[in-house]
This record gives sequence, C-alpha cells and structure tokens, in this order.
Amino acid sequence: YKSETGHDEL
Amino acid sequence: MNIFRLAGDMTHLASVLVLLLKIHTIKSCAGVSLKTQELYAIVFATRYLDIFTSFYSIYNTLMKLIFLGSSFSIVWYMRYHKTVRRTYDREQDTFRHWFLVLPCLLLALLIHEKFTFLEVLWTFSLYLEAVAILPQLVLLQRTRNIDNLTGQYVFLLGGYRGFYILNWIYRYLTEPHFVHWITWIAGLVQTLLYADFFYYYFQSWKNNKKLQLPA
Repeated sequence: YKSETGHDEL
Repeated sequence: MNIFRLAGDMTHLASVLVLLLKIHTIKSCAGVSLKTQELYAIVFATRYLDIFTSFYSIYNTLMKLIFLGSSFSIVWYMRYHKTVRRTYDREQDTFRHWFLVLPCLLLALLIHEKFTFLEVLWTFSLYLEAVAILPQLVLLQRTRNIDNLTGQYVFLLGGYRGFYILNWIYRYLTEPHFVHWITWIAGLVQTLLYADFFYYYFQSWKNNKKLQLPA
C-alpha cells in the first residue's frame, strides 16, 4: 500500500 | 494540516512575496539570481499540473495558483521590466542552470514511485527544487555583501524547509502509511544546502553586523 497523501503538500 | 506544515507554507509564501514586493517597490533585483527564479518557475509549473486532475482543498489550489503567479511574475520582472532588468547582476549570475535541469529529469525518469507522465514530472520537480537555490547561493557568495531583503528571502526559504521536515516527522508519527522516501531525501538534501548559509546568517545576526559571506 502506498499512500497518495504526500501529494497534498505544496 | 498540522502546525508545522502551516508554518512551512507561510514562510514559503512570505519568502516569495517579500521578494516580489522588493522588486516591485524598489524596482531593483540586485542580488537576486534569475537562474534560481527560473528554476522555481519550472518547479511549480511541473509540480502543480495536478490542479487540473485532482482537488485536495481550496487552500491547496489557492496556494498553488499564488506560487505559480508570483514565481512567473518575478521572472517576468527580471527579464522584461524596463527598469528592473537593468539592475540584474547578469555578469555575476553565471551558473549553468540547465546542467541542473537535465540530471534531475534523468533521475526522475529512473527513480520514481509510478511511471506516469504527471508522477515523473512531479518527482522531477522535487529533485529540481532541492538544488534550485544553488545559483542564488553562488551569487550571494560572489557579491558577498547582501542587502537585508535578499538575506531575508533565503532565510525564509530555509525556514520553510525546516518546518517541512518537522511536518514530515509529525505526519509519519500520526498518519498510518505516511512514507515518502523520495520527498524526504530530496527535502533533506535541499535543507542541507541552506545549512552553510544559515551559519553565516546567524553569525552576522549575533554580532549585529551586515551579512558577509566568505569568498
């Protein structure tokens, strides 16, 4: 599982 | 959104706005590296392509638009504004910035999480951001004497990096599966590049002197 949440950063 | 992330974003925003305001009001870009500013414009343009494909929050979209707008405005001022462009230290700002772009692109093609167009460009923007400050640091070293605003600009950018690292530690501890090696290593490299500058910045602040970098 790889989280996509890193992309919610600027 | 945690407090470190917000503080990081705000110092990042402040750094760009301080620079734009300086250029706009005093009509001078002395001491500012156009090479670094062009690299940041490329960083934002390649990273924020996802405003067309995914939506996170109004905050996220708004900030992306501000960063895109302000970075391209700075480049426009330095290249085309009839007064500002004359104050640009063209002869001193000689860093071959394309030599940073190509290796970063190559690295992004080799090391990424997913091989898709957006993901490779996003990864490229992380690598490029890590080294984009180099032309500015070289220019600071060459001109040695730095006016307060240019010093503050780099100081704020360094602050942004520091807060982002705290933000990653916080997210790693509080969010399940928050592991982003590429982002972290690129971010760490970027922060280390500021360490040298920070050393001299604090020295000058402690001694209450104008910031001078060694040749």
